[in-house]
Parts: sequence; structure tokens; C-alpha cells
Amino acid sequence: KETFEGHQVLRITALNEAQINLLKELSENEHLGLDFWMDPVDVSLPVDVRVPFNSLQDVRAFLGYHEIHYEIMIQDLQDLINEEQREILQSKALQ
Amino acid sequence: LRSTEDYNYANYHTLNEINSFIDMLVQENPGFVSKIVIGKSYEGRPLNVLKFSTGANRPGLWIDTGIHSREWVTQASGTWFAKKIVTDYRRDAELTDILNKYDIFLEIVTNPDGFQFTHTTNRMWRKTRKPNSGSSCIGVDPNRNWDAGFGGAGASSTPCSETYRGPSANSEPEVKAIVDFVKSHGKIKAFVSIHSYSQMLLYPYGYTQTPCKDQAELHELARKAVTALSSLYNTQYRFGSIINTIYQASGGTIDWTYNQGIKYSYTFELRDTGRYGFILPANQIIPTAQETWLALMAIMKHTKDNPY
Repeated sequence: KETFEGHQVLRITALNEAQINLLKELSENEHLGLDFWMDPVDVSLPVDVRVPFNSLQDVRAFLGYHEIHYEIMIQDLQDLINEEQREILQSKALQ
Repeated sequence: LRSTEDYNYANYHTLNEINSFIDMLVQENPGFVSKIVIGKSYEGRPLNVLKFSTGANRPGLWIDTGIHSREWVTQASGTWFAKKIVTDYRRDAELTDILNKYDIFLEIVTNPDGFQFTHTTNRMWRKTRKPNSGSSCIGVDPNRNWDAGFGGAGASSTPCSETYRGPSANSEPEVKAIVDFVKSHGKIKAFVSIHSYSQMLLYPYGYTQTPCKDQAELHELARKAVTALSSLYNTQYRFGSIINTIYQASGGTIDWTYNQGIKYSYTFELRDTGRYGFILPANQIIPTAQETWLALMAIMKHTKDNPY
């Protein structure tokens, strides 16, 4: 079973077209294993990306270097998935 | 479970549980609800469609939920819609009027292989589960696999991409089954394909900047539908054409349905924006379904009132 320990989901806010293009370049780096939940397309839309633990430093360094603003939307994805599983099981047990 | 009254609509469910729900709903509503199997998935699972019908030879309204398997609130909302239809028929005048003139078709789990995979192996799986020859990567994005601008910009030719379009249009049995069904039916008048999670209501096109010929009407109806949706919990939605509101996407579902002559073709992106993504907590399922139902009713009512 694939788990997502340490994966974070970042919400990135691009300020201009140049930053959108930088994020598109980032998305083409297959070795980072990024999963774009919302793609970089326009400054009016946020960009949400799931970043595997092993790529976090690289991605954060990239964003920091280019002064691209981001927030951590999900701190640890597996925690949230575990919580979801707990809720499902608990609900079934109650039923 | 003994009946669909016992089903917990405020929780996420496995594929088997949803299929049992479908069978129970059919059993409880003979002569009104039936199940059609429109095909089989790559791994051989039935592609179940619920048909709500009060008469013969009616035109149809299509709703599908969950072509992207990880978008769990979508399939959960679809289950709630199914129960809502049987509960409100003969109680809600507007829905009753719609059902006296139109059949409603609802495919709750459009991508069962992917959905099963999200429950057993990888919660974040989006695509189908068909292997790709010459690649170790599995699956096709079924929302890039339709014969509408297929292979153009806004879809990937790389099997490892989440937006891989597939080797050819309709290569995925999950897509081909709907294509065959829509063509053989011949009288589908509205087609709504439901996704999550970025809070949008979109109409064609995604593959081209050229506005569709009914854009003005579709835009106004989208405004009306979104207004109805927001009236319940003040959830904020964007609306517009796919290409102008979200991004260029070729081979998309509703571009194909619109080009088939289904004027009222829409796609939803349900909750949520900016907190949970695809891991939307189960306590948000019912509010999401409730507010979405208001928008669906607006689209279905408009379709009924504006025959073409």
C-alpha cells in the first residue's frame, strides 16, 4: 500500500506570468515526483502541489530562490489519510 | 444494511458498499429506478448507471460522478443525489415535473477500477488502471480521452503524467461505454460531469478559445446555478468556459458531449478550496451534496423549460 508520510501539499500563489512559467518548469522535473492538484495556469488561480518528503527541500529552495509565495496547505498528507480511515472505521463500528 | 435508509450518507464508502446501495435502491423502487450496465471497466467491473424513469421514450438528463477516482466527495455526493431523487419524487413539485418529462441517468462511480485502487492501494490515484504498452506507468486520464480536440494542448502524451490522454480517443472502456450509451440513446438533453475540488462550474470549450455557439445562454444558466448553490452555505464558485476559467484541456468530456449536440453540457468542481484538497472530511459530504443539488436542479429545470 502506498503511503504518504511526510508528503506536504503546498498552496503556491504566483504573482505574475514569470512565476507561472517558473512553476511550469518545476512541474516538468519528473524526478521530484510532484503531483499537481491544481496546475500553474494563471495568477488568478492558486497552485496546489503534493510534494513527496524527499523533494521538499528542493522545492522549497526553488520557491525561496525565486521569491514565490507559498503556504503549507497540508502538513502531512498521511496524517490526514489516517484520520479519514479512522473516521470511516469508527462510523462503521457505530453502525 | 437492510435498506438505503440505513446507509450512512455522511461517510465515505467502498465500491462494494456503493454497488450494494445501488442494488438496494433499485429493489426499493420497482418501476421507477433501474440499473443499467453500460459496459465493463478494464479490470472487468460493471459500469453501473441508475436510471430514474416514470415513462417510456423520454429524453434523458445525464449526471456522472467520480471519473477521477481520488475525488471521493464526488462519488459520495452522487450517492446522496440518488437517494434525494427517490425521496423528492412526488414530494418536490419541480423534480416531479422534471421526472414526468425526462429520465435521469446517474453513474455514481465512473471509474470503478481507479476508485477501488484508491481504497486499497493508493488513496491519491486519479486515472484508469489500464497498462500502457512500452511504459511501466499505468492508466489514462479519462477526462483527456474523449474525441474532442484529442491530442491537442492541455493533455499529456506521456503515460506517466497524471493528464496522460491515452493512445487514442475512447481507448478507455470507461469512456467508450458512455460514448456508446449517449450515441445509442440519442436524446440526452443535458450532460453534467462532476469532479472536485476547486469550486467551479464550467461549460465548453476546453480545447479551443473559440466560444461555443450557446455560450451566452450557458453562461447565464451557470450564473443562475451558482447563485442557487451559494444560497445554502455561501460557498463561492467561479464559472465560465473551461479554457478561460481553469486551463486549456483537450479531449475533455463535456467538449465531446457538446459537439454531439447536447447543449446543456457542464462540468462541476465541488468543494474544497485551500484546506483539504481530495481529503475533504466526511462531515462535508452532505453539505457539499446539498448545495450541488440546488445547482443541478437549476440546470435540469432550465433544460426542461427550454426544450430543443
